[in-house]
Amino acid sequence: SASEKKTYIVHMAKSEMPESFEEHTHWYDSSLKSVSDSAEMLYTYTNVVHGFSTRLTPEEAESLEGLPGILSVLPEVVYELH
Amino acid sequence: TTRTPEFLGLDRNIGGLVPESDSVSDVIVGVLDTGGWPESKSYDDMGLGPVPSEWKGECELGKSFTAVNCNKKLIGARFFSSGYEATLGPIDESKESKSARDDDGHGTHTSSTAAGSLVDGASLFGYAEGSARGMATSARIAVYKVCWLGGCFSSDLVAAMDKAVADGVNVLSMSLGGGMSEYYRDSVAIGAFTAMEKGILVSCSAGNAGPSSYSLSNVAPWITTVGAGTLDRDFPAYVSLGNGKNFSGVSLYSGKPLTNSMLPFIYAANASNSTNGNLCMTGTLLPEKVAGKIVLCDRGLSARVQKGQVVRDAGGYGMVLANTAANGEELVADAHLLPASTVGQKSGVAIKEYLLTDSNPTATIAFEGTKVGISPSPVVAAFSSRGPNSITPEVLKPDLIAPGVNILAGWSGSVGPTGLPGDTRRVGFNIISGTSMSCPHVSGLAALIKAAHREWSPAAIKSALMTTAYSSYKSGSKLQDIATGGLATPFDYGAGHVDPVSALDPGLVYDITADDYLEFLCALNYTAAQITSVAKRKYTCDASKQYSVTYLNYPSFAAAFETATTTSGSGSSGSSKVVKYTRTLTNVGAAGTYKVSLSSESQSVKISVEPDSLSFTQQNEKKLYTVTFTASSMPSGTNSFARLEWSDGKHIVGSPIAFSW
Repeated sequence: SASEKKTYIVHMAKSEMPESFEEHTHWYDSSLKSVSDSAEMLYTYTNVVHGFSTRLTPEEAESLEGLPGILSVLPEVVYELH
Repeated sequence: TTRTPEFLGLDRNIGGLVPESDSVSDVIVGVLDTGGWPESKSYDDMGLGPVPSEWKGECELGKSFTAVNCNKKLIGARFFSSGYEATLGPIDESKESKSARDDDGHGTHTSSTAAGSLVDGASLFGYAEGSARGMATSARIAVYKVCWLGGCFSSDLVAAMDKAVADGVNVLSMSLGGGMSEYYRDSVAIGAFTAMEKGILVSCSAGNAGPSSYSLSNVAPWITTVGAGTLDRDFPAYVSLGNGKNFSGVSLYSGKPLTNSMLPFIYAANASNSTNGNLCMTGTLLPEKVAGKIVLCDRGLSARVQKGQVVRDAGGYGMVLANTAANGEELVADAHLLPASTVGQKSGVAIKEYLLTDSNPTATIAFEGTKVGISPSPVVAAFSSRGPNSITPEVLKPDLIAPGVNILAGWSGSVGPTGLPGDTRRVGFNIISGTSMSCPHVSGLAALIKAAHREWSPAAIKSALMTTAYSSYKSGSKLQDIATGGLATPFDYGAGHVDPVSALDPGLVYDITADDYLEFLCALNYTAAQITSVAKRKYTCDASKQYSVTYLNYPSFAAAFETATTTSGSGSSGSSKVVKYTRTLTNVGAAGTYKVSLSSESQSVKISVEPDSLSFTQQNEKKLYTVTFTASSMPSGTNSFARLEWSDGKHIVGSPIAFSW
């Protein structure tokens, strides 16, 4: 359920993008949609991370982790000021 | 900041090494924090030329923030809240601005410390008065607001780093942290890797979890990890007791002083029905016992300034705040809402003894303003997080320390100096403490070095900062640790306290490329996926190649003998263990011959360096040397320290060495 959803940062191996995709963002979107119809991207990262952040249930996160080209699906971490 | 430029020798500019403002103004410092208060005088752009043409950043429109809030000093202002709002719901705009505007003060403080403009007559209620300036006074500032009332969310943090790199910052300053995890799971480490690869120096705070060991954050070797030390400045506030004894404390209180006459004095634990009444937590003090009295509270659990508010709300006239063992004799000053003084642990114990034995205890507090020239200084702050490095013990962290105690810098106009909701005072500058404050000092100093040496890599800049840092006072005695009152070690201060003027001309540097760091990850046995997560490119470790974390050309050494294995890089021989490091020094100065010298506090480790002399005939020439540590057996948990220095008579290129068994 939506209440179980948590934010994850999804790290993708850009070099493994299938040739059928012209834009890496389309590939990211397709990967996400394959595990969740409702999930939307919070951010798409292009420089310091290849991937995106999104809200998923733990089951969806696990499914995503098993897809080709997914390097890791890391749960959100809350940092604090020092 | 006031005082720190003088404390760091920037005002003297010996040898004319500090770069001219024109070249510094080409350097852009990105600060990921709580945003900026654009009206701060520290963002005044007078005298600055056009924004660097390569700059791609923007001033994003948001609540109480438009493009006109930016200028030639504050050249970028973005905010990132999608991750925060996805978890905690929409931002309550009555409490915080959904924009880069800083409602907290922390971001204005850190950004102005790094690169704030010169502001004459800065002070907090007259305390720490002087000309305030950032370390790189002419550098440009771009603020990236990633921290909100509910914290700093990694999805926002990564988005901000992503944008800052694209915008074209030269230095990234991050005074935040979040636990300890392997580099491939650490968003700051992952983001910082790409930044480093693009020539951006990333400076991060070491954390405020000291003096416990293994308490560091942000320990990736491509990050500059900054601990905190004190300045030679204090804000004395003396506590006089009815028995005639006086105790020295500190305070930034500004308001109606206490009357000269002695007031009734009570220990909070005896003015409360709560088991932790001594801590002066909200709702725990009994007004009938506190009213009209000075109250002694112990530090812990709640904010220091909040305890003062609790005492005031219960009718107390003043507060003495006593350090506990966790803080020792460290005196962190606060702009309390009532007359208050913070005293060290020893004084606290003595005062409590008086309170518990005298039938009619009385006290008063006298505020003495600002004192400079305090000796010894710097000393390592008790709160500053300490090594060893829990992720990779073979990389010594923190890298260095910088001023982080009682630092005056710019502040937000929407919050009082205590940050308490009930504090209606508004100030242009505030005095606060933390490794958050030391980090932007180093960020600004890195910007200065970048301006002087545009071609230097982030690793070269970091090396310059580290190898020229000092770990002894001018008297020759070692830096002290305020947590213990004894000598500090490289696990507390890394390479030592930053010395920026020397760092501008380090003579030699230990340079490291992105590929060197990838080999380091291979040595950690990272999988291909883990390495790709960090590097964002395919990199295959060579199965036929031998990797070792000791091969990383780091400017410091941490030899962990318990992990020494029989390889060509390290090995065992009978009961002694041998660890070998090969390092490469790059000449960034004039031609010269450098000779090695070693000092060690331990007889248990034999150190040899081969060769013991390195001659450089031209700039950028590289020379290798090998240092071998042969350790006899010691009980597990033993630590010992040494120092290796190369000198040509003019420069000293120093490296701390930590041994652990």
